[in-house]
Amino acid sequence: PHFIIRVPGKNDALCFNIDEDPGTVLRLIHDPVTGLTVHGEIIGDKVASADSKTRNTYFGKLGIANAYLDVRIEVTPEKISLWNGEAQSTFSWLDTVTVTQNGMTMAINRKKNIVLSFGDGVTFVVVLHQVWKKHPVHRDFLGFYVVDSHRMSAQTHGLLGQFFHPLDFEVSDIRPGLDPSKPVATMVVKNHQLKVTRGSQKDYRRDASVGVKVACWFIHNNGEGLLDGDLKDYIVPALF
Amino acid sequence: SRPLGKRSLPEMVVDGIEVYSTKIHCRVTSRFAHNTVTTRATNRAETAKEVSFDVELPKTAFITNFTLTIDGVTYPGNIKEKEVAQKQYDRAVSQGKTAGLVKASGRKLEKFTVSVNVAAGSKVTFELTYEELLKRNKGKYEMYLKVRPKQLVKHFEITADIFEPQGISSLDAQASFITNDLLASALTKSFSGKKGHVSFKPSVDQQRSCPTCTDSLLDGDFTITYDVNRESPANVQIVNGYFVHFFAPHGLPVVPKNVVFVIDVSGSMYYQKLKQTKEALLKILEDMKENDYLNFVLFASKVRVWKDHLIQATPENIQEARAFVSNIAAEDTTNINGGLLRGIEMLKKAREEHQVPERSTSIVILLTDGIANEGVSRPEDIQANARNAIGGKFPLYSLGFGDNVDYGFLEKLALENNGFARRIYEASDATLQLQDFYEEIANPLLTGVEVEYPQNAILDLTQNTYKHYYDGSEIVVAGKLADKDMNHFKADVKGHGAFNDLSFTEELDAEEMEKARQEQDYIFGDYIERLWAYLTIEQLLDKRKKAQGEEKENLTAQALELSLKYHFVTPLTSMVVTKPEDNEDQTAIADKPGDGGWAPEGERAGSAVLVGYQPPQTPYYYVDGD
Repeated sequence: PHFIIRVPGKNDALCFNIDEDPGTVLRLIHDPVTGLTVHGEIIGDKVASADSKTRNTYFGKLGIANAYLDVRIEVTPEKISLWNGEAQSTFSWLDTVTVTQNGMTMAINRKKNIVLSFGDGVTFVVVLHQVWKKHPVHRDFLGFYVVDSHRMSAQTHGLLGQFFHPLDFEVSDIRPGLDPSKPVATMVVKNHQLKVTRGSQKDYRRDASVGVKVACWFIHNNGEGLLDGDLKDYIVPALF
Repeated sequence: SRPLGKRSLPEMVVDGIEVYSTKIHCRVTSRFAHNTVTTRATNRAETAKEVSFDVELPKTAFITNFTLTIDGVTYPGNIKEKEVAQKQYDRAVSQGKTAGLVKASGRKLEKFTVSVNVAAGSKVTFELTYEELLKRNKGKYEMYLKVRPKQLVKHFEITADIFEPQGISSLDAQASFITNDLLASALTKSFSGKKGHVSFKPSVDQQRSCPTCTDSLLDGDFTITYDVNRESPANVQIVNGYFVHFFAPHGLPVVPKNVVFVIDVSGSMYYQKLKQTKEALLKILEDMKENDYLNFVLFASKVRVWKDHLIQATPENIQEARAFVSNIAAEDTTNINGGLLRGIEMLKKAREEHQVPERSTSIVILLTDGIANEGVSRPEDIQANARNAIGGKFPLYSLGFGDNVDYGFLEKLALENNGFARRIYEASDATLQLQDFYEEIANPLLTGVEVEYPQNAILDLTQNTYKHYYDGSEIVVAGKLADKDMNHFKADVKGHGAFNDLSFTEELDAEEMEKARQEQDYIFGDYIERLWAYLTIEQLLDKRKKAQGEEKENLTAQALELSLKYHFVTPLTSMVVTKPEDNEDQTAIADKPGDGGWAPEGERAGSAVLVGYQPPQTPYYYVDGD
């Protein structure tokens, strides 16, 4: 899956890919103060490619939990499950339904997205990407977006969560790359000097099929140098 | 040379009459069933003979047509206001002439019976049509047919064609009388996508009760059950300016229940009824969920309770409840008012004092076999007391046990308090009947359900608020579009779940509406309008049961107008078939009884003429629509 990090102070964006084997579960967000955790499980194409450079990976399952509300939400391209404690509610992507309870609102917009808000705090948007059912290679997958991330605590961490705090970076020495449309540059971020490539990724919040291009600086090697610690630090054993 | 002709076997002619064809054809579109029963017979005797036509149809069905064809001439049925029809009927009956009517027949059915005199060598065809909206119960729609031909029939056939726009997920047909051999060769059932088909076509030999017998083994229940795909919780269909909205979400957690069982333990419940009640309660206790709350209120002349307040259904408490139930004994007279008010107060107090979960639903279940004769005993007073005490806050369900119960009183009591009434027939399976009832209401998934449509877009809406939505059931709302050609439709359903509030939205755009229009070629076009009329009449009749004075008159007038317009035989109308040149002799009436009276199961066609329209000899035999 690809990650886009908007950096408001710089009016720019960073992006990186995470290439892990299907089945790997990644910690995207963990906030010990609000009790919110988001994990994502990676899926691959229907036909697996042995070459990691050509294989596509996506998020196929997202697990969103709020420890204080004792609520868990599992989203897959097939269904949406909501647990209140042990009691489970199941919804379909064909539903248009709003579920409200103390401290949480979940709105499923038929075949489009889920908007999940926690009180006056953060809002998560899960986008459903549907491909042709009989497509020989690709399969349905999910996108995940965070709105009002500043409302999460300063202790928030995770592959996405670490970027909810102010981030600074400097880009210099912009020069042509192998692909003339993608210049390369040197970036200094978190005390690392990285070679980055100018490119773009798409924001699919408005329309899951078209998307809006977001220009960004691409950090290679699974975001190495941009991410705190090692990628293995973000791998967790289970969705919840 | 001899002309070739159909030869009848002597064994197929009983008392001079050969019934050579009986066909039951059911067409179901979106749960709305349109059934036609056709019987063809010939008088093979040398003198005029009486030919009878008996059909047992569901109590929830409305007859829509009955025709009589004698020697190729058809006499159609006309729907008339009951009073008008009754004059014709009375005239025929007073002269000892032929007349037919419908009367209660057992638990789920009522019986339509008519006989006509047929000249020697003449042929007669009876055709009865009835319609009903199949209700979903425990995850299945059930169509129930009674099969009881009096003799072997050359062409006996039941066929059902089902069309469900949501797609059929399961389809089954069962016959209580069927043997494995017959099942394999005479019954076929199939479904694919939106269409389902059932056919039961036993040959004459397959109908025989034994290889050499001349009597029929076809005697019992034929039941078709099916369900539809539910990828989405709701489905809206629009045809010719009318819409129907089906709503049946699943996959939601059960809302905890606070149940008070108010049980009659008066002397009349002694032995069998109490034994069956106890057995059912013990089974119900097993099925209670740990987050439910319960209590028992027993009433005879005095009222006593198991606990002073509602108790959580923990394993320990359930064990204690079982011991209590096992020791219930019958005694004394019947103080329904006292028992009922004690139960209602207990539930109200539990809510006010936060003894039960905030998100839970309360239910009163009254089980009685008799008529109040202790304390407040006037039915109207008991009804008013219960209505005022409950104040619309929770439903009351009435279970009437046995033959002597005042069912009209119990039904009104329940309907006034957002519940419903059921008869519990005192047969060997009374325990199962009680359990079945409990299972129906044991799993509320939503409370306070409101179905909303954009203002000014919809006219003549059927009931759109419900206290509960139970797992395995379905909420059906129908109405008329203000603009027949509208190309966008939106509906919102709001309800309270076990943990959260839910708001479902169903939208149809122009493309989906056009697709639905194209499907109309396959189905009978006006079914949604008729479904709407059926549902409206049914709900008006229910409202009428609990109304009084001017309100009752208005409801009656509305229900009557719709019954006449849509050709439905309801408790307010009758269908009259008259043979013009001999109308005194050949008057047949299709009529519909209510459940206000009681007809024992043993009552059959022979007494049909005696009941309903002549002053009853004893109240015991009285059956009528009112």
